Parts: sequence; C-alpha cells; structure tokens
Amino acid sequence: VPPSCDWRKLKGVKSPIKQQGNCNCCWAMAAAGNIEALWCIRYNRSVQVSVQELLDCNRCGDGCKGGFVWDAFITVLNNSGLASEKDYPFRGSLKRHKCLANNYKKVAWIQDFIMLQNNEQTIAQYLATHGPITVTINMKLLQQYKKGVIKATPATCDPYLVNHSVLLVGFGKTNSTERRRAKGGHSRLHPHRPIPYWILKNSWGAEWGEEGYFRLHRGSNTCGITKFPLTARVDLQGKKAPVSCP
Amino acid sequence: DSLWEKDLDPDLLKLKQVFELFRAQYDRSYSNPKEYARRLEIFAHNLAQARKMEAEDLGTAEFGMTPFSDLTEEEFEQLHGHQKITPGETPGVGIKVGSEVMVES
Repeated sequence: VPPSCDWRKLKGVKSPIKQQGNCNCCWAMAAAGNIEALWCIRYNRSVQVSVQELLDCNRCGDGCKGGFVWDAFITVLNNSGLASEKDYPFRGSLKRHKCLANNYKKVAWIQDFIMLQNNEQTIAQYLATHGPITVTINMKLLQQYKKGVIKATPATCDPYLVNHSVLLVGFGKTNSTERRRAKGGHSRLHPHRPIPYWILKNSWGAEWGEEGYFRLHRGSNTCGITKFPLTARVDLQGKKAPVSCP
Repeated sequence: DSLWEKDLDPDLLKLKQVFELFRAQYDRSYSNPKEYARRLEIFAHNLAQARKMEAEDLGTAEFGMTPFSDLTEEEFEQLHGHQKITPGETPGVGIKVGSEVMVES
C-alpha cells in the first residue's frame, strides 16, 4: 500500500461532481462513478454513464426512492452495459419513468462486481491497485460538514447505521499545517502527528464540502466506511496489467 | 418590523442576519411566516449542533452552515440518503417496492 493515492490526479478520472438533488439516488451515482473511473483507468476512455438508466431500469423501478449499489451493478449486468449520460440524461424527478435502455448504444459495461473484505488495509490496497470503489457510510455528520478530516467515534457516528453511498477515490495523511489551520493552532491530542484519511466523492454538488469531496479518518472505521465496500470489475480476472495510483 | 426587532435579544438578531445570508447564498424562500420561523429555528439548532460536532470531532473537520442547514436531521436523511433503514434491519429487507411512488396520469 503506497503512503498516498489520489485517483483524481490521473488525467480523465476526475469527472464532474454529480448533483442528486431531491432524488435518493446516491447508490446509482456512486456506482456510475465507479464504472466511469474504472473505464478511464483500464481502457483510457473517458465516459459518463447514464444514472437515469440505473434508476429507470432498476429491478424495483423506483430509483428515486432509494436503493443499493449492488442493485445498480445488477442492472448494468442485466442490460449488458449502460448508455451515456448525454443520450439518457439524469432527470431526478420522483416520477417513475419507463426503462429506455434498449433505445441507446452502450458506452460502458462490466464483467461482474465484488464486495471487498471489511478491512481498511485491504480496501486501501485494492483502491491503489485497481481504482475507486464505492462505500456506504453513516451520513449523519455530513449535513453540517464544511471541510477537514472527520474522525468520529461509534458514539458520534454509528458505524452500523449506514445510509449513504459515495465513491472512495483515494487516501493520504494530513500535514501539520492543515491541523494548525483547522483548529486554530490548538490541537487537542497529537499536535504534530499526521492524520490518515480517506478521500471520498459525494453527489451533492460542488458547492458542498471540499468542492464536492470530503475526508474521513482512515483506520478507525469512521462512520462505517468498511461495511459495504463494493466495486465493479471491468476486465476478466488475470487478464490485466497492473495499474498504479497517482 | 424594525421597531419590533429593537426589542429582541441581540443574539437572535445576529442569528437572523446569518439566516438571511444563508437564504441569499442558497436561494431559499419559504411559503409563509410560520414556515420561515420554523426553518429559522431548525437553522439555529443545526448551527448549535455544528459547534458540538466540531468540539467532539477528533480530526480536523470544520462544521457549520451548509446548503442543508435549514433541514431537520430526518428531512436530510430522507432527502439525501439512499433510504431509511431501521437499526438492526438487513439492508435488503428495507426496500419498499412501489407502493408509495407518485405517478402522474
């Protein structure tokens, strides 16, 4: 596991921050972000896939009323891929829409999907060698979040009550200047010890958080980040060249 | 309004000013004065919560005014999460199929 990894630094991987609005479709946006990033890393192809297709063609057909990342991947497998965001754009309304998957050309597809072990070291290793993955966390602290690294306890953020899916795009450690700046020079615990963190991409627009991203402490299962680490696989096992995270 | 505001607690006046900044920044309007008062109350509660979160946080996080500062925790979860899950339920069991979906004719 390298000391840091940030897939946003790889050309083409950093796609625009999605905005789910009042549609409970974080699960679809996280899955779409996962597939887009993997296609860019694996095939050097920058694609934006249709989130609306994931909502309309979901097995329950009520995408804006919530769902899970594995539902999104099952939809991609059932539809043999996804149309582009341009062809099949996001509408985000609570109204149900007919599945139009057959009307458009597929721009990306997956071989299968997997859930990683519930272990932050394993997650970091997979992230660094394959690409961004989706995770599902407790979003309680995100409502008032502005910036910095959130380090919660089970009492302040229940790791079992996960309710929001996002894309994990990297990890790193704070430098001492950030810590001083964040807490006005009055660090309470270890003034010079860097804090390891995860970098996560949210789907609440670029106005929120750190330009649409946020950071969670790495190594303490903050907000249940290890509960459902899922990722698509875009190539056949054993038939891939190693990739390295910037 | 201005006469009435003179009798108010200065902290409340300051809060209202911050709330007006929030409304301007995130383009919020409310249907009636009662709703405005309710949202102001939620906003004040959330700012207090943000202070508490920042004090309890063990990292470097800063909490404060965000686009969601006029929502209750329940509203926020219902609007922006992936769905409401009761503690102890397995996720798959929590899925509601169809029944509450509004369909336009």
